[in-house]
Amino acid sequence: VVGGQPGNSPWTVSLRNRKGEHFCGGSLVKEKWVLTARQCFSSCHEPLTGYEVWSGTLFQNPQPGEPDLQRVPIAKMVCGPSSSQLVLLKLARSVTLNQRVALICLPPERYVVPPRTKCEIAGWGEGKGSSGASVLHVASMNVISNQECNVKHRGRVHENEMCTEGLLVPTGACEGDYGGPLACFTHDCWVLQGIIIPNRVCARPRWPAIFMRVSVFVDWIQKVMQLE
Amino acid sequence: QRSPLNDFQLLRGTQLQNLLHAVVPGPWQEDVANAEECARLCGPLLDCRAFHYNRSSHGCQLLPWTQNSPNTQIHHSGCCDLFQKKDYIRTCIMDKGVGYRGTVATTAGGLTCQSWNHRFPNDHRYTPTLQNGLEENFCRNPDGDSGGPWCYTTNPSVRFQSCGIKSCQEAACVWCNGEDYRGSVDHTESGRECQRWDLQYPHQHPFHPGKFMERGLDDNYCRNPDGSERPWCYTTDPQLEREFCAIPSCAPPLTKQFQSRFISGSKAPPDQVATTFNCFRGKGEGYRGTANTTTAGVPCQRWDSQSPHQHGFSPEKYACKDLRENFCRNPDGSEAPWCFTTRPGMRVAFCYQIPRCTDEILPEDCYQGSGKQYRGSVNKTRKGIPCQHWSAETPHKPQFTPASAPQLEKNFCRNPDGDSHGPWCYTTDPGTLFDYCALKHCNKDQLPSILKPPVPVQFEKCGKRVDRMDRWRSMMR
Repeated sequence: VVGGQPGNSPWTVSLRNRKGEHFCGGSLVKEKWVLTARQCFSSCHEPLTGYEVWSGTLFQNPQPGEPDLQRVPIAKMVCGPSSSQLVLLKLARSVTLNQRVALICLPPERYVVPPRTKCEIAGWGEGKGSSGASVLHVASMNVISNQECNVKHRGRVHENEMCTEGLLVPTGACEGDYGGPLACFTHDCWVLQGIIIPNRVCARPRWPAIFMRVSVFVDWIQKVMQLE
Repeated sequence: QRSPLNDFQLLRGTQLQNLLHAVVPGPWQEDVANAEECARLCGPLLDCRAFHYNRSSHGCQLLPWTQNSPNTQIHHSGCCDLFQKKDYIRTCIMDKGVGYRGTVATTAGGLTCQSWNHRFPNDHRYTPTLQNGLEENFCRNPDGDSGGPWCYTTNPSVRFQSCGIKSCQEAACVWCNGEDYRGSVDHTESGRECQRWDLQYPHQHPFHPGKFMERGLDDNYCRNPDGSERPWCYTTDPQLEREFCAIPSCAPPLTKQFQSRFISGSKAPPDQVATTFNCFRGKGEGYRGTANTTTAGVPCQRWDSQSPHQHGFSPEKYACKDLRENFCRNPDGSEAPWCFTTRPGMRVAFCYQIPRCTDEILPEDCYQGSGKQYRGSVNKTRKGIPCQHWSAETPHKPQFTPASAPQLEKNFCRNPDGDSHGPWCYTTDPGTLFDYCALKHCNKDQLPSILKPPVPVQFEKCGKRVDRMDRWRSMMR
């Protein structure tokens, strides 16, 4: 996260490869389900033996035996609709919710976050020198309308995407943050409104950042969690 | 710190049965601490060639036979692992092959071996014993002959001949960096014995065989699970964590001129993943395109440069990986193509901006709206998997059946729940419950907005957090 600060985001999880290395972020939407970006995985069907979700820690490399750390193997992956760039990860067992691990709300179907809503991204990714990646960093961002976003992005932002304001001081997601949440504070709760997707540039000054809009795919998320 | 298991080859979830009722295996010894203790029991016994280890009861059963013995059969077992002495299983020899106990019974010249307990056509002074391992007419090396295992032949004019069994070093060569090497060398180039991949001593490591299934991390054999330059292993020497193994390359030494052609990707070794240029498949090991920035646009460092980051991925050492210029590549089995970056503070980064090659088949029909009225006969998912019949109960038990929704004919794609992402079906793949179909929207450009204006909503059990950061801050300090 560029331009962020060490912070708390109990629904942000770290995806770990078979060597235990962090490679993407994700969001805990149910005790056994994590939503993340499709680009983080090589295939919708490849076995995920050895891949894990780590939650309950702020550290990218927690000490062995850290009591709050929960490591849960990924049991299954379900790829989202073709236009979604999303995947749902089913965990081998439920995580235990506590002060360090919490679920994030899903938005109502097709809900549009009003412009100027306060949101934040979180991740262990690259900080471009502005922050170390060893602890979870959080950065605040304000939502802008797709119409406003498209002025800069020349109409390339679709309805299933959403944008946050491009600030003069670079702020935004970067390498290693992909798959993590854009959480917006709505009606007294933090709601997962966007997913960080690989972008050409990280935190470019004055350029709005683009996220996948979760509300467009909430029906798919609910259906998968119900049927599986 | 060598483990007694190093002398054994493991077949997980396997039992070995002797079909002759007259011969019985040893009794089960219960409450053995672990498989190593079992190996310690079996190892020195000349009539113990293998053992079963029961993971749940910690039982151990010593066996006087292996899978190569007559009248034996291996079968799957939920509880047992089968460990067999390497000398009886390996098809290659270590050193001069004095310990070889395999079943080759033909000489290098194609002659059938004479039984060791026969004195005709060739008389000799050897008497089979458990110690010398002279068994049936199998090739052996009881006198430590430098030519390896040999035998007396059944041809009266050829008294004896070498069997030409290759050393494990020569038996299998390595292509490229040896990621596909599955040979039986279990010593490093300095002669140290390898540590078993399924043990965590003397060196702790992340390469658990169960996690890296496709990497063939068998026993303590040299392998290359991490895209190193050559196959390697952790050593049983506590002072030396890991070392390369001396296994010959399959390719002839490369001349400078040939090397440059080879590096540019003109020669594909066997089993190399399919080459792509504008997108990448799987983890992108076959990507040979020219993307040369990280996802976030940071320029990549040239592979032949050691600045700003020092590294071991030189193009010459990774000839099959096409480490040209500063292009994104995946020479080590990472999650996606990557590169060293030109930014000193950022060593490596993925090139996720390269799109993944689509694994979806071409749409075969189209649907209107959300596809609730679709009554066509497409019966495949977007990945080409055949749909399950709506009336079938396997491999998935459907929630929607023709009884509740008559439009659910045969295995045609339908949308009984009004899914906004289009018609779908349960799939015949047991690992994929349902998926969307090989269909497209008929007039996607004229669709009305799918988004709704904001409405008041309430949340209950999610999205709450404790914002008191005192403890976290102290931890971070």
